[in-house]
Amino acid sequence: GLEETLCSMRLRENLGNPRADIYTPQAGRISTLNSHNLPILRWLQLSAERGVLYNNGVMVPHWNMNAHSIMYVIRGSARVQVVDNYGQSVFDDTVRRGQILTVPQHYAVVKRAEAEGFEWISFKTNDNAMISPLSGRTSAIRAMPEDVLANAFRISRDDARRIKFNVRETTLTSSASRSQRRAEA
Amino acid sequence: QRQNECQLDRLNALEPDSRVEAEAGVTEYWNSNHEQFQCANVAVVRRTIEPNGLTLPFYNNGPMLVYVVQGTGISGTLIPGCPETYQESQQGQQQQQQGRRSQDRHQKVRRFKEGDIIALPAGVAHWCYNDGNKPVVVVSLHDTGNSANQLDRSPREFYLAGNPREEQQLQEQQEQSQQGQRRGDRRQQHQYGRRRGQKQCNNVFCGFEPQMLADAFNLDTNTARKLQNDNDNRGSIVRVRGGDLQGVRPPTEREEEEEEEERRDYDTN
Repeated sequence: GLEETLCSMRLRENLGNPRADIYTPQAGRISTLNSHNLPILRWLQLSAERGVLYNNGVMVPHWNMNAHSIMYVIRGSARVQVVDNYGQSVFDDTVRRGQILTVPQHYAVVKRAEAEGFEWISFKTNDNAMISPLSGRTSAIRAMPEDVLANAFRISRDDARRIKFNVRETTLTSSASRSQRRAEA
Repeated sequence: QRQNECQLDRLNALEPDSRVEAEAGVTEYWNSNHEQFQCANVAVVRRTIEPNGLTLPFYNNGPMLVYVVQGTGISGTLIPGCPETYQESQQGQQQQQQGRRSQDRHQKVRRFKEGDIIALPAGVAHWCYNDGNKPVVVVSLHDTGNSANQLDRSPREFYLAGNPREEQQLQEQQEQSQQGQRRGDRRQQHQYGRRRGQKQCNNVFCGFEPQMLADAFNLDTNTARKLQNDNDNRGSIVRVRGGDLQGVRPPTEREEEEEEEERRDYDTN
């Protein structure tokens, strides 16, 4: 049965074109390749993510739930911070074209593109790698009741509401427009 | 090395080795370095949550099964990408119309009671609240050898809030309890007991710069800094202010049963 399965399997998929699974006009885009859209990856137990962040675009803090992530910088640069389970920063630096950064499973990470933007490819060690964002519409913070947040962080309900709902986007957001708004205010 | 870990000459019934007190409860750990746990690739924790106590949200590096030994309460599992399917009640809406407070939305919260098992996938954050009048006691099995864990086999807890003090206290306690014990050539170090300096802030937000958090959450830096809970000494189980989680009202057991019945009917049809 090899000729019916393995031999005829699709082995290639282009992630470089601008089609995107997640797109935010002000921030950038992310395309993912996993065993749903390239089935052979189920055998390899690997997947990939191609991201583009515009100037000041932010990929919100998140953790990789079921995979390590090995990021290679294709173009531009970004400030990247990675945090371990002690709340300790294990990486806080600018990553540039040609560099590789490994983000272990479950470690929290945030990326903010610098002036020339940022493009990367991340290889993930699971064929259906998933992230769990910490801010935005699909985040763990948003999923918690306000009262739980208020008590967990010892903050007012107003602050809890701002933390939950101030970012409407999912995964990608931009700090540029906000800085501008803050400056105007 | 892994093969050797299960060559046990003798098995023992074990009591917890370490105990860490928090504002509204106690966490007891069995030393995961023990050869029985090393063989099984698991870690075990027992939490006692006082009435009106809330465990701060955290996630683990492996899947967990939690058994409710005693008590009743509410738990929330924060599954990324799932919709916020629960809104504050009608009463909340009326209050909002009166300008007193706005309506909250969140993911489903579930009621648990004695005898329940709660399954928690690796990397999925969760919290739980004791709304009963006696302590909740839960025993959690953390499967660090599960294929879902791609880190090492040390059990790790990643807190999303607060400033849990477990690590420092556990290290002191375990150093004392391990004195004189045979350690063999085991290279693994107990996760909870690892020394990482005198850092006073240890939820996952602490490692990010406040400005970065402000950008990611669209907040001013002062509010963003509050996510880091710098001077919070309450530990990992905190007491809820005002004596109740006002906005959180999970369906009653009867409602849940009805819902389950409807689902079964639907599946049958």
